[in-house]
Amino acid sequence: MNVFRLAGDMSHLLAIIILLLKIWKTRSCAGISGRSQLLFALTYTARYLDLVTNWVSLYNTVMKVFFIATSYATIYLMYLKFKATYDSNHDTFRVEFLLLPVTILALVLNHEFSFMEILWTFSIYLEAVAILPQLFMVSKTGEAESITSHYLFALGSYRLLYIFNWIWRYYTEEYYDLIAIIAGVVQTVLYCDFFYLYFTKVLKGKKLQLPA
Amino acid sequence: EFDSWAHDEL
Repeated sequence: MNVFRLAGDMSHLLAIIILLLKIWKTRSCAGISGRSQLLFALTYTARYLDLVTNWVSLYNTVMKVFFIATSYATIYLMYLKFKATYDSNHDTFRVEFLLLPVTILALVLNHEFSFMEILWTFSIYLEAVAILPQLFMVSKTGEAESITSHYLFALGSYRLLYIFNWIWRYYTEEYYDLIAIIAGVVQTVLYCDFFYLYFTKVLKGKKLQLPA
Repeated sequence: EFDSWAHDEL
């Protein structure tokens, strides 16, 4: 564990808490993409099945349980409890265009052709693109509430911090995992446009307006 | 042989 990975996990934790608070406090999931949340739940389910097979540390286990529990809690809030506020008209990104290539890539490009390893690889590739429906929805609605942009900033920062973690681990432990690194870079690059708008607008108190 | 339990990250 290093400071970058811990900061990344905390940023990820913060993002999920911000999202849950937003939905719970405003009793609305307006502006949030349910499809992205479904993809995140699938990502964590596929990646954290090893919860039952191998023990890394208490921290690792607690965080995995938390990420799985909160991702399903978010889906429950969006698709059941506050279903009336779910904006399905703007949440229209074709997720099959993500799932199919990610599945094929996981079967072809992995470290080891085993069930658990292919699931892990699938989850790494899926996480890289899981935010696309959300970013698509923000561009379609042309704007996002500031709480939603703080959620996106924390979520985008998490994998950016992981990139520093991988650089750190490469130089200190000579550890690197190209699949995680490449997917992590792709994932972070997808946020660049949003990061720019976040720093130039949201942090100046303006609303996040995207040129629709 | 790749040690598939090497995934110690979240």
